[in-house]
Amino acid sequence: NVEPRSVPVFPWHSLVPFLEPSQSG
Amino acid sequence: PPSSTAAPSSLPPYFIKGSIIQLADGELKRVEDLRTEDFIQSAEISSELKIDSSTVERIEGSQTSANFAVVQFSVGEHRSQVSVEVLLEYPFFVFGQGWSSCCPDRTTQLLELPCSKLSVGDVCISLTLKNLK
Repeated sequence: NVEPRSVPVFPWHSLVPFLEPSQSG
Repeated sequence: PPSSTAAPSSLPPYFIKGSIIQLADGELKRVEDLRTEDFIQSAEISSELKIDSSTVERIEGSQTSANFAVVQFSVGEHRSQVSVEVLLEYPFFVFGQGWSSCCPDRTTQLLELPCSKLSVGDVCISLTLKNLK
């Protein structure tokens, strides 16, 4: 018996690092 | 001095080969099938996020753990210096090339994600806020 399983779906922006420039002033 | 971002000690699940990724237009793709255009088009649709070009300036071993590397980027048009400490197998997406990490053998072994060697001069995709002032 094969039961359907929910497959997680991830948003595209999860895969990209959020590189925030250092604040200067 | 460049800022530093703490990194988690294990990779998130969405980098595992076969993970389903939803683009901004709703299309679903496997993580290993993502292309540069997918990120660019998704960012164009996004009202909050903007893609920046982040050039790898330096890659060093971490002084805190042998499993980590410190990658220094030059981010965006202002070339802001940003350093991140990441696991050696952490994959970045390089423009026109695809997934790349400091240790692609580990990435492939742990995630089965096809991966190239991240090198100085590579231009990675990163995100910033569109309304960042």
